[in-house]
Amino acid sequence: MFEARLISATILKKILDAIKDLLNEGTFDCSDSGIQLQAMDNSHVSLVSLTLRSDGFDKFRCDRNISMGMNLGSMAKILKCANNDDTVTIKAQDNADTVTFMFESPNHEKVSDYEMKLMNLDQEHLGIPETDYSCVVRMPSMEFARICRDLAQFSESMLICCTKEGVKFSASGDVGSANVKLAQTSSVDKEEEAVSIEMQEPVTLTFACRYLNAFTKASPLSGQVQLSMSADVPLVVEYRIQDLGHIRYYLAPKIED
Amino acid sequence: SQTQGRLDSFFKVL
Repeated sequence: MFEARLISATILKKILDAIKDLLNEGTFDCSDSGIQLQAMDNSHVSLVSLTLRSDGFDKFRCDRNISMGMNLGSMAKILKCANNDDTVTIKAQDNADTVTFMFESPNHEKVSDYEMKLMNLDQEHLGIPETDYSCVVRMPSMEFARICRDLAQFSESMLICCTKEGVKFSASGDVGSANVKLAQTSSVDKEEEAVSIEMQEPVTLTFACRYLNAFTKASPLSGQVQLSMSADVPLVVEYRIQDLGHIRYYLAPKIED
Repeated sequence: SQTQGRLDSFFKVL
């Protein structure tokens, strides 16, 4: 028996919004420790890694490890049926071929359940090596989303250059060129507004704007985003989900021919 | 010029 309950359906809606542009389907691996999903997009350029810890749920029970392959479009249709302040419970029997989403209104007067067929998905798990990144940038997630949106107008790819002075995002194309420089903040009122840079070595890498923009769909999950970069390895874009876990996106850099 | 890398060439398939 698997059962996981969240007090607010909003968080699950936001998580789905953060992954459904990149993935059509995904396998949710459930165990005692929580729920994990790791999946690459069809072109194998980016990877989504979602971790939701069991202690972040209002209730969590997983008697036996269970992998649930879900069509994310279908899951989105079901989650649309939940109000934001509904409690959501995800339930499945061991070896089941369906999963049930149950939504309860705050006053418990409305209870709805939606059963969805599970899918058998070919899982290709990737071993991601532990990496000491040369540069780790933390910045407001909305600022990062804004920069990705703005620079995508100029080119399909974006250069990210990180030095100890700051981080620079650049794009150039037929229209002209764009550069956005962010310096490390010296003092801020709110921690969420801070820009911080930990640098061992300066790094310059080029990435496809389309994927970066897809990652920024996770912005509603977290006030801050963390970019981890080293020369010639995939970028990691991480959004922490308060008290519950995180969503990490990996993106292969553009490489010289 | 540059081409788009793929994750398979950086991470090992388990």
